[in-house]
Amino acid sequence: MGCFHSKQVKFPQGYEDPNVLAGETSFSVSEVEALYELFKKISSSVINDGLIHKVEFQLALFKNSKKENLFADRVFDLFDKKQNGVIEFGEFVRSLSVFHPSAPFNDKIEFAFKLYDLRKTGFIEREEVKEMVVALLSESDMKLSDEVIETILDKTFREADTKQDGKIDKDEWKDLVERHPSLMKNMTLPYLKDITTTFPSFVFHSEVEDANA
Amino acid sequence: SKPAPMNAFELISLSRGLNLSGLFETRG
Repeated sequence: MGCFHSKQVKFPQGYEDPNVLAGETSFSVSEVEALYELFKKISSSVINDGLIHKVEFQLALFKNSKKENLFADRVFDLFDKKQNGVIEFGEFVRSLSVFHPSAPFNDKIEFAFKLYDLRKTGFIEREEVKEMVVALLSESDMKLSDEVIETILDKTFREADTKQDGKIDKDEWKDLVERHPSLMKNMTLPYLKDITTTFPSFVFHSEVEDANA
Repeated sequence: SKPAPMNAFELISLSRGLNLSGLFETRG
């Protein structure tokens, strides 16, 4: 029974079987295991409890935990499906799956829509878009007058808001994205295609053989 | 002549907060 020693690995709360996660996402079992290596690093960077707290998410994204960023907050909020203030491993994998190069384009469109629907009303409203443009300008060196911002919003809504009710619904959003696929550029992470080579140490922790034994 | 203004979402997509590739630089 030399090769059948059981690994007494203790997994933290929120850990889910890679086989189950692979079945529900665009990732293979090996890729889910490689993502677990990444997850462990991020989730132990400040509070070592196997969960990603917002401060750890910001630290991983910006290498600076003090940086306030509206968009990072929104992404964290969407990853945190249980809305309990932390990202568990399963939530991490399921959310990242949307960013996989082979994930359905429609899933990416839906995710981006939720991201930009700041107040979760089911519409992207003009005020929300203005808030996001202002937030983008404040994080960059770009400076635009309020007049120019309003001109940009006018142009955007003239094109996107085909029903002319001052807000963008999901169908209008889909139409806009189809005309401008570059708007979805951030929704695909090429890194996810070769995650097993980025985090090769997953091999040493792999449970795949055990699962097949 | 003034250049045509960008689409607001093109501007927004420039945010670093929307570029999750930073997560994958967490190696070590």
